[in-house]
Amino acid sequence: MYAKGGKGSAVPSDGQAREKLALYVYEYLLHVGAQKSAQTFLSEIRWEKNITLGEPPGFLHSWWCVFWDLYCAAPDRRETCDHAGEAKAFQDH
Amino acid sequence: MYAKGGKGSAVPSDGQAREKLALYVYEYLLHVGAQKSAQTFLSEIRWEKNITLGEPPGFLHSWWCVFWDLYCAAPDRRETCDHAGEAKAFQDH
Amino acid sequence: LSEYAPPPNPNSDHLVAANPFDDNYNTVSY
Repeated sequence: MYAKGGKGSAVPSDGQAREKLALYVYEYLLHVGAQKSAQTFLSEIRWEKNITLGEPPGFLHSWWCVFWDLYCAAPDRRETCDHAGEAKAFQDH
Repeated sequence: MYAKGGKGSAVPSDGQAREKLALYVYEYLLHVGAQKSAQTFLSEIRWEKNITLGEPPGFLHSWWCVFWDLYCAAPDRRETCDHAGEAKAFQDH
Repeated sequence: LSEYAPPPNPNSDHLVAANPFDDNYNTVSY
């Protein structure tokens, strides 16, 4: 993946990326069943906006599972890591 | 991205993916300063493990920002979303 | 906890939140 700017070279989308990540982490915590942690998180980051949740398991979990599956299916890892056939096909493609 | 199997079609790497995601979410919570939420999360998922953190801001945050930057630089979004030049170049490449 | 929660007992007593793209990251031992 291209190397992101070094420390402090804030990429324009970073602020929005941080906000989205906080939102999807909150959604993830709720969908795994860690309700207390989810509420504590919102108060610790002083989140004031109201939140509409996506369908379980939520975007972060779905995105991560695809990402991890592709990571495991990479040619130099697939011998030692479980992965789905689709991920191997995607990598080989 | 290839479509992941539907509900219940557990992909082999799913258990490991869920474990990794929980680990990186825990790390993310600590690096953003949500200590209480991080500890609450560990107890809610019943992990009594000792965990070594990566360098701030942690892997989840770093990768998420790369992903989000690329998402914003996609040809059909770049007019409305801020993004880094590298992300646009990577997409166009 | 829901079906999306992580396994209650990770397969290692000591978890390291290392960057999996680091060269010395060894997914097998994880």
